[in-house]
Amino acid sequence: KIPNATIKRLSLYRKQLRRLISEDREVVQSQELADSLGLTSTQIRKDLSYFGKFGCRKKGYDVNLLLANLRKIMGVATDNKLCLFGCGNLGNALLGYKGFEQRGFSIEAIFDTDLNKIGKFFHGKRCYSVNQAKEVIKRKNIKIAIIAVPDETVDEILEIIILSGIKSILNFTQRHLQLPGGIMARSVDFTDKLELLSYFSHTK
Amino acid sequence: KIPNATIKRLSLYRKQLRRLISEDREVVQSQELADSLGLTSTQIRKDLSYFGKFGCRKKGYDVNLLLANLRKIMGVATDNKLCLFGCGNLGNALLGYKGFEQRGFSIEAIFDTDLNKIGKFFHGKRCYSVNQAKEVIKRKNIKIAIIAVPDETVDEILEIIILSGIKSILNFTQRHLQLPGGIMARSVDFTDKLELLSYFSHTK
Ligand SMILES: NC(=O)c1ccc[n+]([C@@H]2O[C@H](COP(=O)([O-])OP(=O)(O)OC[C@H]3O[C@@H](n4cnc5c(N)ncnc54)[C@H](O)[C@@H]3O)[C@@H](O)[C@H]2O)c1
Ligand SMILES: NC(=O)c1ccc[n+]([C@@H]2O[C@H](COP(=O)([O-])OP(=O)(O)OC[C@H]3O[C@@H](n4cnc5c(N)ncnc54)[C@H](O)[C@@H]3O)[C@@H](O)[C@H]2O)c1
Repeated sequence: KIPNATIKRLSLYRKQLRRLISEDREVVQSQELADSLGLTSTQIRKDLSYFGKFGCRKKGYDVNLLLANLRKIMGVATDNKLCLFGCGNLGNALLGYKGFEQRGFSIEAIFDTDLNKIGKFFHGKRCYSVNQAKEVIKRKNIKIAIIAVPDETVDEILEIIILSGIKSILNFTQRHLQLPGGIMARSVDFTDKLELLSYFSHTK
Repeated sequence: KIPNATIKRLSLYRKQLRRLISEDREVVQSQELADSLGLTSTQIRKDLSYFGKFGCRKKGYDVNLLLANLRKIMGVATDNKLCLFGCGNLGNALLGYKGFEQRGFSIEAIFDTDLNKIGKFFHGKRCYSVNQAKEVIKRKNIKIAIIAVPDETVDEILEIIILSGIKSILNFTQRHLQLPGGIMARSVDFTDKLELLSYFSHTK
């Protein structure tokens, strides 16, 4: 079994490799990759060794080849179907985000409780009632749920998501999710970054 | 001078204290705070010692008092004026985000290059031309810039932000910002979280 910490780092390697490609780089030494991420080259080689042989050590790794391999390993190569709970300000921005398609993710269904939105289409995707979530998630084989509902409605949504068999959740609310075992959630929160920036701008 | 790493942890303490308040907690031991954040109680006490005495060790810290003190220390108590570059999908979502006001942040001006948007109002805030940024930022005493423009336009925006005297940047694009000294940027990126969730949902 591959440790979660290794998988997390694979995502960092992918981000760094994408940056190198945007700078027209073709080869990178494990030491340079390590320095740019504040890691050791031993750690990088150890992480990659879980998955077989990559690139030759002397000249370094082939950037495009390594990126493609990491993509396959992480399973992001396949088509990832998402659903979105909450068709408000943030939900609509996420529906319009071109970054999802680029990385093999697509929002297949929206769920909301607002009667003015149910049955309508937003960015070409249909908005269903929250009561239809279980059936729609199963029919469309959706694997990941995005939560963009008000904080106070998170508990009722969480129950529906868990009952529908979804194991992965991307949470945009400020609520800390209490989850049973076997379900993974990641929260997106930029207010702590803003507070750090605020401190920095006041002391400069 | 207080290390940046300490300031970053203050933000984590604040987030954890807010969570405790939502669970109606009034007191917390430094050990419990440390456990919930994967730190040591020595680290927490050392961080807080930069700023004077807080709470008494035996009974633990007063949660509300500590949160209020940390708010003052981090300078988030004062009114933080932000500006937003890019009035698109994401920009509009950020304009509608109630979390800013709650933490003492407000978006004071929007800058865009789209002639259909310049001069109009979005969520009650005026959209200016990018060419007016320097003058508007100075006049309104804006301290922090949010970047929500397409990746390929980041370089020209960055130059304008730096010339306008802003020292703190919240970056929502996928571009890595090359900055001169004395300017701090923090990037928000949830695609690495999605990739981790994708891996998890495929292996379950
Ligand atoms: N707007 C942003 O930029 C932003 C940024 C970060 C985090 N957030 C967080 O994202 C969440 C949504 O923010 P927003 O600005 O889009 O709010 P919003 O009020 O614009 O949208 C909320 C949507 O959720 C729907 N909803 C309410 N209860 C529901 C339920 N039980 N099931 C399904 N849908 C339900 C509403 O009908 C509405 O369409 C909030 O928790 C907020 O803190 C927003
Ligand atoms: N939509 C999302 O949910 C989301 C999520 C994460 C990150 N992002 C990132 O945020 C950025 C914006 O995404 P979006 O979906 O809002 O795109 P968008 O195309 O809807 O909006 C972009 C806006 O920027 C304006 N613009 C273009 N060039 C400009 C310039 N030189 N100066 C000022 N304004 C300029 C456009 O006129 C438009 O109003 C992108 O970099 C995207 O990768 C978006």
